[in-house]
Amino acid sequence: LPLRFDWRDKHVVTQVRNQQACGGCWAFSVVAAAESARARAGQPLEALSVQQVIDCSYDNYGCSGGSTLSALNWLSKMQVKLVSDLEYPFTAQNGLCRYFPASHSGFSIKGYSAYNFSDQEDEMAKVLLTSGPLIVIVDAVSWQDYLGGIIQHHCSSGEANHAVLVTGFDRTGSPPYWIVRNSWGSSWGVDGYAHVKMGGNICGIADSVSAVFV
Amino acid sequence: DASKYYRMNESSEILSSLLLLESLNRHRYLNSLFPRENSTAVYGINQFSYLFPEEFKAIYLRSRASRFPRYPADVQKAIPNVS
Repeated sequence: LPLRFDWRDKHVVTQVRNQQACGGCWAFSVVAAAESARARAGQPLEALSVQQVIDCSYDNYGCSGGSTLSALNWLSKMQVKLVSDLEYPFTAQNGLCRYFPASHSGFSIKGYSAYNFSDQEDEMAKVLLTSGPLIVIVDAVSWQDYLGGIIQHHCSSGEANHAVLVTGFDRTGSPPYWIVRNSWGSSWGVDGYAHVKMGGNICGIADSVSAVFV
Repeated sequence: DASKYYRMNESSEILSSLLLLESLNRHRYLNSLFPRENSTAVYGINQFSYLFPEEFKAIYLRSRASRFPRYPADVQKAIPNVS
């Protein structure tokens, strides 16, 4: 493993977004992973529509909550073409699903993987290197007051409630940490990101990990 | 009307003060436990300080968890005793 790695340095991670008062973190993390997968496949880095996932992913509850796994399953099984954020912009509330003709351009994923990496965070880092940014679900209750630094306490595994995207890790100092992109705007945390200690499954970061394939 | 407006403003000010007090107590607690640890996280006032933790959880923490299968990392196996 390299000492430091961040997919942002490869220019395949879009800007941090703000979910506002919409409980759609599950959609934000899945769409962010799809955006990175698309860029890694050689297409331009572009914000894709979170609102499309919020409105159309039928197994979920839009801004009232949802599951990353259900959303990935829906994207993969239905071969949904995600359109750009400009075409289907975020409104921070549930809306009627808008359909596009089959000829309309969009990005669809080929599949996804979903694993529990608890006690295997080194393996998780390897998967991050090979598969791109990872969707994870964490216990983020104490993140309400986070300003910066490395999160090492005040959260548990087995209490997952918030979906985010791991874009990299840094093992140059002590303790090593995961670089985690959130969807609460860039004024939150470290420019919209949190740093979570690697090892020890802090906040349950390794319990529910998904990667998108293209 | 003016007195009604004043009362409303006064109650929202009281609520804001209560929220701020609760936030400050929470930050003091979170920052106090491991102060000497390397690069430990810092907690303080941000855009969510005006929310009670229950409200914050109800609005922002809406991801449903599922049980994921364990990652099948390559397991090292012992070589059996052979002549």
